[in-house]
Amino acid sequence: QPRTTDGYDYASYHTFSEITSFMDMLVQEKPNFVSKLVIGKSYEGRPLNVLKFSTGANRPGIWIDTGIHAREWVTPASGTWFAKKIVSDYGHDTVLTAILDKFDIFLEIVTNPDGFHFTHTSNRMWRKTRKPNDGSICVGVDANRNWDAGFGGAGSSNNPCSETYRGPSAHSEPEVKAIVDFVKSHGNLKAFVSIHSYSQMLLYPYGYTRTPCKDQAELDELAKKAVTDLKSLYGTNYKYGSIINVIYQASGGTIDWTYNQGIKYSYTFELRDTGRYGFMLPANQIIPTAEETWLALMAIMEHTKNNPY
Amino acid sequence: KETFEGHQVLRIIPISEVQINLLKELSKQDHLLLDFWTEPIHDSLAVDVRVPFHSLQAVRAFLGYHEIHYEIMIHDLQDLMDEEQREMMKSRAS
Repeated sequence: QPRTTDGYDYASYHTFSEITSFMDMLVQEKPNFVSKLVIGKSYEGRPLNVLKFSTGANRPGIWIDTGIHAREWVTPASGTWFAKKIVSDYGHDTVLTAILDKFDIFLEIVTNPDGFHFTHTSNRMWRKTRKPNDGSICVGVDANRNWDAGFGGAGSSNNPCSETYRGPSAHSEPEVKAIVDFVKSHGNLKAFVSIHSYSQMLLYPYGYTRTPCKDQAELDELAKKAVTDLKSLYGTNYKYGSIINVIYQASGGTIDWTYNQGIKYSYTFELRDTGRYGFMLPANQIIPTAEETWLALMAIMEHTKNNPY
Repeated sequence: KETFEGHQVLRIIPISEVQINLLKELSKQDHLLLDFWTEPIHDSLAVDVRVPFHSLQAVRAFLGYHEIHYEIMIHDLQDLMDEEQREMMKSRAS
């Protein structure tokens, strides 16, 4: 195990326990800036850890999560890089410093720890949570269909053996419920970004309905800016738009729920696709992926800071 | 531990709504145990599907019969997983 976060290998994939150790090191190194919140427990009892980056009390918040689908390994790997980037750049990068002088940033690096552990130990291709389903031999729920936003509608499955099984009821999964409870109890999140991979997209609500969200024009403009910034680093092209228009109808999705909770800047990413590896993106792609995504995240966070609501 | 010897990931490039609908039909063939990494939605998006070894012939025949273009994105998924494991071990050792 590395002794400091400087010694952590950001260009390699890591297990849940290694990522947890990384978080603890980061907190230990910057105790006045970074803290670790445990917002709940997964079905198998793993802690749902959230890093909080804060420079003052009673701030509005920006939420970022990675890894809700277990096999999308590049997302928690990028989240780890983001955490270090936030710590490294605060006080040096004027834009990030200004953001952190007004907002707290919450970062959940492993949103689905049971599934993530399962990908490391039993089935690298696992996507869902690990809670057994009553009356079925199939395990787990697609946590990105489990939210109370058009729950049960088209674009999700009621078959426990499907990869898009929505679960028995909205927020039935502890991994989802923990975020729901956190969002509600915090009450002042202004941006919410949920990060997936892969297919190079930046999406905003809605997924469950064709009715455009009321902020569509602004969200579209900001998405355009974010993907332009992202492309400036390595030339990676992203599509952007509402979920239902760019990909497909998907009911019960994360950011539809957060948007309906009043979090205007709700986005979801699909990180880079080299066209050759899918979920098996080689580890040497982690840092380029994280670097370019960071530019888009900064665009969203800065816009959130500059456009209070 | 589940392994994936001989599994291939095909990148399918549909060019019409008809082909999309054929791929949707293919996705309903439960016995093939296909794992769609990206779903057949519309013809501007490629479809990536993991095909177990025992289903490869049937899927290739289906695609060939309907003249649906595809490339092999991953020739042997387990090879990539083994490589990923080696990389992780190397990283830990260093």
